[in-house]
This record gives sequence, C-alpha cells and structure tokens, in this order.
Amino acid sequence: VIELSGVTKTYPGGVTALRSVDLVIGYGELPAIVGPSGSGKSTMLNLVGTLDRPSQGTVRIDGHDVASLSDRQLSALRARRIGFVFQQFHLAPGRDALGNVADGLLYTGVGKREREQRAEAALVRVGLGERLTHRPYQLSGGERQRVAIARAVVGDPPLLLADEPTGNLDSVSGTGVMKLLCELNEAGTTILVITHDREIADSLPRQVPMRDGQVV
Amino acid sequence: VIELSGVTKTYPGGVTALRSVDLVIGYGELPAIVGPSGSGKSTMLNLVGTLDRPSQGTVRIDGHDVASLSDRQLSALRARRIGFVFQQFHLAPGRDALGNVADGLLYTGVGKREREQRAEAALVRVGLGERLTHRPYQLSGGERQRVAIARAVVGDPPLLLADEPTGNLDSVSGTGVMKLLCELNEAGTTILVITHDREIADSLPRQVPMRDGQVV
Ligand SMILES: Nc1ncnc2c1ncn2[C@@H]1O[C@H](COP(=O)(O)OP(=O)(O)OP(=O)(O)O)[C@@H](O)[C@H]1O
Ligand SMILES: Nc1ncnc2c1ncn2[C@@H]1O[C@H](COP(=O)(O)OP(=O)(O)OP(=O)(O)O)[C@@H](O)[C@H]1O
Ligand SMILES: [Mg+2]
Ligand SMILES: [Mg+2]
Repeated sequence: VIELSGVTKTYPGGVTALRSVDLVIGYGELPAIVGPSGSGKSTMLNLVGTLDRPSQGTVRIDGHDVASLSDRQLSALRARRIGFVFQQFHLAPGRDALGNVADGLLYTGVGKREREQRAEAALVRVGLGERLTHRPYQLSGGERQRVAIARAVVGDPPLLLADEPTGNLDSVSGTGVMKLLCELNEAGTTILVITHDREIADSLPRQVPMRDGQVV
Repeated sequence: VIELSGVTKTYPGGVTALRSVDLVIGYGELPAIVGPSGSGKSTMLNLVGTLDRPSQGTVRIDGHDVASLSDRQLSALRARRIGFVFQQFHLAPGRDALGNVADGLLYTGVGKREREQRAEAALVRVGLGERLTHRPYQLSGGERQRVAIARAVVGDPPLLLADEPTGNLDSVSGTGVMKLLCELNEAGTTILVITHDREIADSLPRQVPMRDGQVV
C-alpha cells in the first residue's frame, strides 16, 4: 500500500532529512518506525501522508504516484483514506474535544448528528467521555494526545499514521491506545507507528529502524 | 524549598484538578512525580512554579507564601530562581534555537554577547550544536524538547521544574538529558521531574505518586 523508492528530502537551508530511502509497507501491516531524535521519522511520515513532497524519488500510495495527483486529488486522498496522529497533536484551539474529533468526519458525507455521535464514541473509547466540552487548553497533555488519536481513527481510515501516539501517556493509558490500534489493525487498517518506546516497538510485528535519514 | 499545604485547584467549569495536597520538597531533592494522564501533575507543577494560584491552601517557595507576593515580585522570582521545561515546550516560533535559549537569560543582567555564548554552550550540551539557527518549525519534536530543556537550564536556576522532559526522545537522547539533570542536581539544583517513564522514575531518589488530584 506504501512504496518509497529512492526518496530523498532536503529542506531549504540544506538539511537532508531523508537520503535515498526505499521502503515497502504491505496492506494490513503494523510496523514500528524507530530511531534517534532527528533521524527523519516524522519527515518520512509526512511524505507517506502526502503532507509534503520528496526532493527526489517516488512515493506511491495504493499504487498511485503521489507526484502525478493534483492538489485536489491529494486532499480527497487524505480526507478519506489517511488518518494522522501528529507528534504535536495540532488540535483546533477554538473547538472543544467533541468538535475536534467530529471534524475528522467532515468530508465523508456523514451528517452533523452522526458525526457528533461517532465523535463521542471515539472519545469514550480513549477514556475521555467526561471531557467532551473541554477545549485543548483545558486538557492535560495526555488528554490532548488522546483527542488527536480519536480524531485520526473516527473515520475508520484504511491507513493510519501515528507519530509518537503514547509519548504523553502513562503506561496504562498507553497500553489502552496500543490495544485500540491492534484491534483496528486486526480489522484491516494498515498502521505505521513512530515510537521511542522500546517495549511498544518490540511488541509490534515489524520494526523499521532509521538513522541519519536512512532506513538501516 | 517547596511546601504545599492543603492545596486545592478547581478550574472554572468545575474540574477539581488537585484536592487538598500536602507536599514538602527539600533543597537539593530530585523527586519523580508520577501518575496517570489527568491526575494533576502539570497543574501541581504550575502552582509550584507560581504560574497559577491555588483555589485553596498555601504554596510556599523558599519560605515565602506565594499569595503574599505581588505580581512583580512573582515575575522576579520566576525569572531568576525557577527554570521551567513545559510539557508542550512553548518556544517562541519566530526565534531560532539560539535566540530561544538566550532569552532564558534576559532578566539576569547578562549582556547580549554572553547570553549568546551561554545559550550556544547549553545547546551543544543537549546535542543541538548544528541546529542553532533553526526555528522551531524547522526542528524535530525531540529537538524542540531539547531546546526547551536548554532554555530552562541556561540560567542555572536553583529550582528546575521539568514536565515530561524525555517524552519525545529516544532512549539515548533521553539518557543524556537525565544525566544532565543529575549533574545539575549534584551541583545543588532542586529538580522536580514529571515523567511517565517507569525506568526514569525508578532511577530517581524519590517518587511522588499522584492519582485523581491527590498525592497517594
Ligand atoms: N483550564 C482547565 N480547565 C478545566 N479543566 C482543566 C484545565 N486544565 C486542566 N484541566 C483538567 O485537570 C486535570 C488535570 O490536568 P493536568 O494537566 O494537571 O494533568 P496531568 O497529570 O499533567 O496529565 P498528563 O499526564 O496527561 O499530562 C485533567 O483532567 C484536565 O482535563
Ligand atoms: N523545515 C525544516 N527545515 C530544516 N530542517 C528541518 C525541518 N524540519 C525538520 N528538519 C530537520 O530534519 C531532521 C529530521 O527531522 P524529523 O522531524 O523527521 O526527525 P524525527 O526522526 O521525527 O525526530 P524526533 O524523534 O525528534 O521527533 C531534523 O534534524 C530536523 O532538524
Ligand atoms: Mg518526530
Ligand atoms: Mg501533564
């Protein structure tokens, strides 16, 4: 479902975050992407999620060469087929938890009432049933992280990209999140998990180690 | 150096984040504050750091009742005696790494040239000597976290409050940060560390467990 061929990413200013990366992720996989801070993990996830374009090389999602898609086609791809948990969450500050998660269903043709019902169910699933009306500044770090997770999964996307999904969670909440991801994976979701947690990485079926912008 | 007596914190809207907390931290201690997501850890750290006031009870820093200090005296206390590593970093988006850290010395009477030299040394210490001119959006999650750490320690404050300082770091970088904190502690800095990392918590001389707004 994901194929990177010879992917290089150099940022303006000269930092090469990825160097000629080749990687194939099959449908239904659940790999852990691991490696030191600054090794290029989030950069790679952004390219897979079509949030950025490579400087060189090809990114294929579902067989489509991402470079051949228009911005409009890319938006549609992202809205319906890719769920993203960002390392820094990126919640809408003016929306409460329910609104933030319901917005994850905005381009899926689902009506407002159903969006809110499904958003509530997703938030209850991550233990936030009592925080629906809180805005991000009224939530703890780990609560914001769980809102970001709920928003990414509420639309049941076929591909889920999770950047450090348990970084702000205690081991009990973190285990709960990993259990949720494993259940989604068993139901068919392909999930890439960037994690610094050695135990979590080792518990997943495959590990993709990175160092200095390369897959080791 | 820190004394909380009967401290309660209830947010507008009714959430009681802390309930009648009593806690004494002595000079030179290095306790780990642990507990589930939402248990009140960051709230407690904000009260200790005088960034917020309790709804009930007393917070004493260095023997001073925080409630009896004017806003101006509180600002002076924070600028010179307390270093803060925030759970979400709060870096200035328009300043590069060097500027962000140099600003940690702004109210200490140190001239610009020395601020920048000390900022550079602090950044080199956390492995960011090659990222001095990068702005926060040009840094990885773990790099931003390390800039926040460098900014908190550059002024060598007697009290350091660190909220999840290794949450975005791989184990090698995380170990490096804990080593830095232990060295500062040996040199006399009192350090409170909120952490979800069991190994890190167990490696510190004291653990303060929290649950549902109370110290257990
Ligand atoms: N401004 C606010 N208004 C209302 N409730 C709040 C506000 N800030 C925090 N809370 C609530 O207070 C509780 C404690 O928050 P706090 O940030 O102290 O938790 P924490 O222990 O640091 O959690 P984490 O490990 O997830 O960072 C949380 O349940 C949160 O929803
Ligand atoms: N916009 C940018 N401009 C310049 N350099 C950048 C930019 N964004 C990221 N970088 C650099 O690219 C490198 C890789 O960044 P990336 O965010 O992919 O790392 P990471 O593996 O996710 O790290 P972490 O574990 O700390 O989150 C880092 O060294 C970073 O400084
Ligand atoms: Mg990252
Ligand atoms: Mg917190």
